[in-house]
Amino acid sequence: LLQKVCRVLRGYYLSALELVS
Amino acid sequence: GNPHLHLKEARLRVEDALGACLLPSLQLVPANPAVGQEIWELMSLLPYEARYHLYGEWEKDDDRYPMLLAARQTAKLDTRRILKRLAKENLKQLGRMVAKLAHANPMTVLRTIVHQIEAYRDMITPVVDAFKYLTQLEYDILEYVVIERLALGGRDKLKDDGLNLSDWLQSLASFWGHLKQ
Repeated sequence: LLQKVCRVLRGYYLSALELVS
Repeated sequence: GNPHLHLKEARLRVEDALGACLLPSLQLVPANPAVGQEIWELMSLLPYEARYHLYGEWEKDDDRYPMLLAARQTAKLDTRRILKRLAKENLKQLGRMVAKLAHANPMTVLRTIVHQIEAYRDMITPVVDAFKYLTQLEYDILEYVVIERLALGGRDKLKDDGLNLSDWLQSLASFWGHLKQ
């Protein structure tokens, strides 16, 4: 579960980063 | 709306999740480098200021959670016990044991080790050897811990003669040099 949460958060943060670039 | 605002909010949420849940949870998971790696993949996206802030806050609230406190105390005692036995002959076996402890409780274990290194120079070589089993997250924490020790006030960096480095600083510098070789 921990690993899953990390992966979801990573995807979420990366998509926010992409919007800016 | 504004993508910059969205990013700021996303960063706050990620930092919240890491600080309030993910990092403390790691302490309760029996040694699992895969979880540490996954946390690192997320953390490595953050600037070092944010990571260091999280490391600084980590374990501060442990007192409120007896389970975390117990995990930390056990990790500290286990680390000291293993360090005492660390020698050339058992380096491979004990080195892996140190890394295993560090996977679950990196902050406690690495703080304990760096603390010991300042006092016992003989420990530098075996510890550097044992550290080849550390993960990226643990190396990042180790860098933080060393900077934390350097920034710690209340102790002199020079000996009374005003010329030579204090023993703790000499040890720490030597340790870092060996590690980065």
